Amino acid sequence: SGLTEEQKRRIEENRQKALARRAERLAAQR
Amino acid sequence: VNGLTAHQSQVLNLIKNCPVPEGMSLQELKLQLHNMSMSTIKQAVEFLSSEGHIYSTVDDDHYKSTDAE
Repeated sequence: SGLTEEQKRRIEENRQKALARRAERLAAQR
Repeated sequence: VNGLTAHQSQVLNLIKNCPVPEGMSLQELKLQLHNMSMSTIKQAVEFLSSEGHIYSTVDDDHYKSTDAE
């Protein structure tokens, strides 16, 4: 892809944070 | 069905189906969602992001879905 290593690292970091938010929201609903 | 409004679902589906590595930009969303204003799109994006459905990529204008690979 045309992304730099720094961009790939940032994207993966944001993905992990989003997954954590998603899990938190789902847990709160139960 | 999934607790999202029609607007939020539309935005999420477009982001989910975007194959580009850096994800979908707000401008592309606007081009495809003729029925929605930019402020409505931004509100949907903010909500989806806060719920962890999507996340920003290279900058705050590009988003990918956590559901997609």
